[in-house]
Formats: sequence, C-alpha cells, structure tokens
Amino acid sequence: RPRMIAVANQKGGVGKTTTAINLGAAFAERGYETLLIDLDPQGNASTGLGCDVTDRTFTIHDVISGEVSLLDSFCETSQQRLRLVPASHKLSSFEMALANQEDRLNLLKDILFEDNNLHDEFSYVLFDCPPALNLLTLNAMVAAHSVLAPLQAEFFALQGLSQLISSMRQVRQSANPHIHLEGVVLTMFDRRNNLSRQVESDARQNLQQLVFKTVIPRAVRLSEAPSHGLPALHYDTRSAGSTAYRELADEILRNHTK
Amino acid sequence: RPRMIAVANQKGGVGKTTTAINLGAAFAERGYETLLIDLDPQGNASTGLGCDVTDRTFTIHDVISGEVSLLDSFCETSQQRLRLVPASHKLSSFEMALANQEDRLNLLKDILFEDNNLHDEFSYVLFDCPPALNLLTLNAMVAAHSVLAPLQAEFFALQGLSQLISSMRQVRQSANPHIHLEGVVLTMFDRRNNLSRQVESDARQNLQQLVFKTVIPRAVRLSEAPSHGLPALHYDTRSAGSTAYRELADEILRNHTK
Ligand SMILES: Nc1ncnc2c1ncn2[C@@H]1O[C@H](COP(=O)(O)OP(=O)(O)OP(=O)(O)O)[C@@H](O)[C@H]1O
Ligand SMILES: Nc1ncnc2c1ncn2[C@@H]1O[C@H](COP(=O)(O)OP(=O)(O)OP(=O)(O)O)[C@@H](O)[C@H]1O
Ligand SMILES: [Mg+2]
Ligand SMILES: [Mg+2]
Repeated sequence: RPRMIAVANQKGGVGKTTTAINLGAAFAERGYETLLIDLDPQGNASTGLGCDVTDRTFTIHDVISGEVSLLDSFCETSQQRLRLVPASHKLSSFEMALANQEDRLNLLKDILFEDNNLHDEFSYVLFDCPPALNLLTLNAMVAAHSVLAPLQAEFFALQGLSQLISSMRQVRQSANPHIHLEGVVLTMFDRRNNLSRQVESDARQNLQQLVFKTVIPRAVRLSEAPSHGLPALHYDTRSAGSTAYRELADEILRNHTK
Repeated sequence: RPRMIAVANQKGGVGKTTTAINLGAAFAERGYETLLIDLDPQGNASTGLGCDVTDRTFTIHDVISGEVSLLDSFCETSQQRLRLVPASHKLSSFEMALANQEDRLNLLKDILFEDNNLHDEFSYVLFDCPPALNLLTLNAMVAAHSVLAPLQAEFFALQGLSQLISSMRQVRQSANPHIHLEGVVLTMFDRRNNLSRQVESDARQNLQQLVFKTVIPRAVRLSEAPSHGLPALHYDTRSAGSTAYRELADEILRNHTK
C-alpha cells in the first residue's frame, strides 16, 4: 500500500507547498509513483505544478463530495510518475458544510482506503495542507501514516511547532493510531543569519533525531519555479534548492528502508 | 469613532502579524490611542507584543463568548498608547462551534459597536487575521472600515490577491457596505531580486494607487523583534524595517486626513 505523508504546519508561509511539490518530484525522479493531493483552497500546489484554475477538470472537492472517483481525478504533471489531484476554492467552505456530519474526520481516509486501484498504482501519496489545524488538515492526519512538518527558521514558526505536535497526538488517540511524525525539515535556512542558527539549535535540542539532517536553504530558484508551473527540480535542476530536496527524499527513503 | 482596519490575507506568512504590530506601534508613537485585536489562534501578535500564553488573563475568545467585556480584556504593551486583546487557541474551533448560528458574521461587529467606551478611548483598531478566508477573517471584514492587505513580493502571494479582493466585495454586498481596501503593502521586498521587482510592477499595474508607495524591505530586525516581545520600532528603532513602518503609518494618516 502507498505510504501517505501529510505535509502540514498551521503556521503560514513556512514552505509546505514548496516541500510537497519538490519532494514529490524527487520521489518520482527516483522511480516511485507519487500522487500529490492539494487540500489547500488557495491551490498553490496545483498552480505550482502547472495546473491552473481553468485546467482543473476534477478537484479533490469533487472526489470528496462523491462526484468523481479518485482515479478519474488525476492530472499529469511535467514530472513523469508525479500525478496531482488539484484543489478548488470550494474547499474553503468544507468546515462549515460538514460541521454536523458525524464522520467528518474520516472522509478522506474512507475515499483513499476504498480505492483498491490506488494501492497498486502508487508508492507515495503526499497531502499539501492549508495553514490551519482545521478539518482539511485533520482529514489528512487521519488518512496519513505520518506528518512531515516544514519549519521555517524563524521565531513565530518555532512557537507553533508544539501545537502541531499536540494536534497530531490527539489524532493518534482518537482517530488514527498509526500517525507519527515523519520529521521536521528546516526551510528557508540562511547560515549567515543568527536567528536561523538559533532556531536550528533549539529544534535539534528539543526534537533531536526527529529533525532531518537535510536542511533546505533560502534559495530564490525555489520561489521562481512555481511561476513557470514547474518543480524547481525541473526549472533549475542544479540549483541549491533542487539538490536539497533530492537529499531530503534520499534521507526519507533511507528511513523507510531501515 | 475609531477607524477599524483588518490586516488580512489568506496567503500564509506574508507579514500580516508583523504589519499589525509595527503599524500599531507607529500609530501609537504618533499619539493615536490604538487597540490591536489578535484573531489568529496561533496568537503571534500577542506573543510578539510580549503577552505570552500564560500572561493572557482574558482573550478575544472570552470577549466574543460574552464572558468578559471588551474594556476588561485589554492588556498593556511596551508601547504607550498601544493596547492588545490577546488571542486564544480556542479560536480554532470558532468555525465549527458557530456553523449553525444565524448571525455568526456579526459577532465581532456587535461587540465593538455596543461598547461606547471604545469610541472614546481609541482612534485606531487593528485586527490581525489568520491565514484563511474563514469565519474569523470574515468577522473582521464585517466589523472593519477597511482591509489592509500585506503582499509578500512572491508569485504565490500575488496569485491569492484576487480572491481576497473578491471576498471583500462579497462582504460589502451582503454584510458591510462600508468595507473598502485601505491598500496593499508590499512586504519582504528585495530590490536585488527579479521576482520582487516583477511582483511590484504587476501589482502597481493592476491595482495602481491602491498599492501603497511605502514598500517594506526584507529586514532581519523585523523577524528578530518578536522573540524579545517588542515591536521592531522598540527593538531597533533606526532599522530599515522600523523606518518603513513609520513611513507606512504616515502615508495612511495622510490618506485619512485628505
Ligand atoms: N527554501 C526557500 N527559499 C526561498 N523561497 C522559498 C523557499 N521555500 C519556499 N519559498 C517561497 O516562500 C513562500 C512561502 O512558501 P510556500 O508557499 O511553499 O509556504 P506554505 O507553507 O505552503 O504557505 P501557506 O501557509 O500559504 O500554504 C513562497 O513564495 C515560496 O515560493
Ligand atoms: N519585512 C520583513 N523582513 C524580514 N522578515 C519578515 C518581514 N516581515 C515578516 N517577516 C518574518 O517572516 C515571517 C512571516 O511573517 P508574519 O508571521 O508576520 O506573517 P503572517 O502573514 O502574519 O503569517 P501567518 O499567515 O502565519 O499569520 C515571520 O517569521 C516574520 O518575523
Ligand atoms: Mg501552501
Ligand atoms: Mg500572522
């Protein structure tokens, strides 16, 4: 069965989408069939992979509302073996619409587990989550095996980490006994900046081996790539950002084969 | 009556909290009594002004649920004339808890208008909004006179602007005929970076005079200040970030006296 990883952090702008896109592309490059599901109403992962609002025949919102099967909703990306289920603005009313539904936390999980084809098709499924511990993110945590938390090397981002971890613990106790932390990855790291180094040392001290050895540097090519609808691995394959995400993929793959 | 400004943008990490704190401090420095209401469950504006989770006697959640009056919930900050109503984690269940309540969009507005003392006490009220077009942000848009939208000079941030503006228009048609765009302020701007300059020229072309002349540069002192619980205007008064936020305050004040 595919390994499912939720890329989540309620702090905004920490690199969730950039990590989901480029880690997905790196898994695909290494031969693993990968599916990226965009759960953010902003739809940045969809746009960043070249699937603009007008190109989205079906979205994850259509899948969750039962209008189309998961298998019919995939779209191809520029990266072979990386497929996408795009987001929709309609996701922003998800919470309000489902407030009274009993099994509202299991919607995503039920869809993914029903679909036997998924199990044969993919090795990895990544969820790009919105910047909130809301019903969409919780659905991803209930469906996933693990949470990958990008941590921007900044003060506010470090503050929010304990809340993210405690939410994950609550999901483990109530809805998904398997969910664990895949790891924390430092993003937008600038070696010359005291604050960056301070956040790194705090994180490694508190979380130890849960913090990936791989650190993603602040690299302008990572923020340019989405405007071309490409992962950075395609946009500028030898750039520092591309190299770092390949290293992160290798580190995760090593952990999975241990 | 105080002018109420919602600092909002559903894109995460664009500088909403940094703008709310430092613009608030600049208004206060210029002699205007200012109240900052932290509507984000993360509580970054509260922490950034030195009001840690353990110091928060009352929060905006307590005020909205009717447990305490607005006037009793203020706490002082290091800046004279700048007061804060802190956030609470409980805000994250706001949406779910109020899904069935008829007047759920007017809760904040009703509290602010009932309170006559507020009218005599303050010249400005700023709302720091969470990274979502959810019930909390919509409540701020219904209560406020205007929306101030920080725009990070990046591709994904520019993408989200049209959705923010269309949400504001919907609020104007349905719940608050006065709401208008105070302006868009470019943040984390780096003159040496092509993408930054590209985003600026796109924004000024599409939105023209709605984009403030003042541009907030990427400045490390702005991201260091919150770990000391101080606005940058206190932490490093002569830094580029502090100067830029003072200029922004002056530009807004000039617009208000025209
Ligand atoms: N390592 C990096 N170096 C430079 N820029 C980066 C890096 N990672 C991400 N960015 C840029 O920073 C901004 C925020 O990143 P991104 O949108 O991936 O974060 P996010 O956590 O998904 O945001 P949101 O909370 O809104 O979903 C984007 O404009 C992105 O292009
Ligand atoms: N002009 C700037 N220069 C450098 N760093 C900045 C600047 N403005 C904000 N920052 C830093 O960037 C990060 C994001 O800013 P901030 O938290 O204010 O954004 P936000 O929009 O409030 O985020 P969220 O969507 O999570 O509420 C913070 O760590 C902040 O300290
Ligand atoms: Mg994102
Ligand atoms: Mg904020």
